[in-house]
Amino acid sequence: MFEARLISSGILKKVLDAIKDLLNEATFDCSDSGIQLQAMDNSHVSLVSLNMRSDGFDKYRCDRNLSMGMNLANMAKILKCANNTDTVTIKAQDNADTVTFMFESQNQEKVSDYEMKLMNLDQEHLGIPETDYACIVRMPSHEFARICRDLTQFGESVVITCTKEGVRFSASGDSGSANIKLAQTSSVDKEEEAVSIEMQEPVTLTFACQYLNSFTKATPLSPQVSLSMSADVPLVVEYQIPDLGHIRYYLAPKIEE
Amino acid sequence: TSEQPKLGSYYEYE
Repeated sequence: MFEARLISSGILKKVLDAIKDLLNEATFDCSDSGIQLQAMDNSHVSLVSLNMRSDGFDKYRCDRNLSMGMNLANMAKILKCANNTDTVTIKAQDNADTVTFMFESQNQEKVSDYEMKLMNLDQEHLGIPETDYACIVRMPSHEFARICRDLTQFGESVVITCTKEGVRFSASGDSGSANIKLAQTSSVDKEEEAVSIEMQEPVTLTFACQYLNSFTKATPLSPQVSLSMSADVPLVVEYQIPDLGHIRYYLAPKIEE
Repeated sequence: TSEQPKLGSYYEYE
């Protein structure tokens, strides 16, 4: 028996919004420690890694490890039927071929449940080693989203250059070029508005805008985002989901031919 | 021009 309850459906909607741009379907691996998902986009250029800890749920029970393959468009149809303030309970029997989403209104006067067929998906799991990154940039998530959106107008790729002075995002194309520099903030009223840089050595890497923009769909999950970079390894874009876990995106850098 | 490698060229499949 698997049962996981979140006080607000809104958070699950945000999680789904953060992954469904990149993935059509995905396997949710449920265990005692929580719900994990690791999946690559169709082109195998980027990867989503989601972790929702069991202690982040209002109620969590997982008697046996369970892998639930879900069509994310169908899951989105179901979550559309919930109000953000509804409680959501995800339920499945051991070895079941369906999962049930139950929504309860705050006053408990409306209870709805939706059953969805599960899918058997081929799992292609990548082993991602612990890595010490040359640069870790932390910044407001809305700022990162804005930069990605703005630079997409000027080129297909963004060059990210990180030094101890700051981080620079650049794009260029037929119409011209664009550069955005962010310095480390010296003092801020709110911690989530800070820009900070941990640097071992400077890094310059190029990434496809299309994927970066998909990653920013996670912006509503977290006020801050971190970008971890080293020469010639994939970028990690991480959003901490308060009291629940994290979502990480990996993106292979582009290589000049 | 630039080439877009896949993640499999950086990480091993488990």
